[in-house]
Amino acid sequence: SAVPLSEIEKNEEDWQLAQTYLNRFYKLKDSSAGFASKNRNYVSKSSLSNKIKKMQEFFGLEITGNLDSATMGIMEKPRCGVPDVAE
Amino acid sequence: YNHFPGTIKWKKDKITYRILNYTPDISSTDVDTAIWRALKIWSDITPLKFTRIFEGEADIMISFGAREHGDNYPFDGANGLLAHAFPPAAGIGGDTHFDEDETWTMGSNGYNLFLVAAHEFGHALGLAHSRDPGALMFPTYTFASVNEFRLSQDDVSGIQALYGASNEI
Repeated sequence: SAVPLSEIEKNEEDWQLAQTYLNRFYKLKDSSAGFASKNRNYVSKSSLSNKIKKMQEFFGLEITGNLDSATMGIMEKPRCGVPDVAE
Repeated sequence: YNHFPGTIKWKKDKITYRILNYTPDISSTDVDTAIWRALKIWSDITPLKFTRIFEGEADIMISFGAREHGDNYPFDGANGLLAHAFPPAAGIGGDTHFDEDETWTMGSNGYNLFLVAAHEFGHALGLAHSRDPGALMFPTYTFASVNEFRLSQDDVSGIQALYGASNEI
């Protein structure tokens, strides 16, 4: 069945938020450096999933690698700007 | 608790701090008090001593700024990122920045400046984020009554692993 446009937009928004969050706090860009040369914004799916797992592990969430509601809930919380994966 | 790579810390016990500007959300006297109290929770349990200076370069330079504020780590408007601090080092090391687009408060009707400052000063002294949800050094903001505030054992163990316990009897 067709997915309502609003749901696609919501998903797109969530993925954007997640990429920004993981870039900032889990060094996302470094792990997909191979792709960065071709397209600054391209992030491999596996890299994203690995970073989501790293974030889920840090926060004691179920480690699924998926952008589930518990994971989104943490990403939407106000927080400190210092990375969780220390640089 | 976690430390930064290389377990970086200040190589001295006497640390200076300077408040460079103020938020219009609360009085400057309240900002002074919140900052003083946020440093005191760390000096109470270690040999560290904090001295405020009013000109020149302090170890911990404290300021309020919005969006891009001069360190290439821009804030993001209201909510989201609240503040950040740099680990111990010369220059920008130790410096602590608060997002001026937030509503700062001494209570709970906004983001409590004492609680956020106490967390950020943990970074400025060498603590990274903790995975203990009850620790001050947990990454996300949770309001707690300032008058009943206590550091968790995780926070105490983390800072004393760097500087030892207070040497005051």
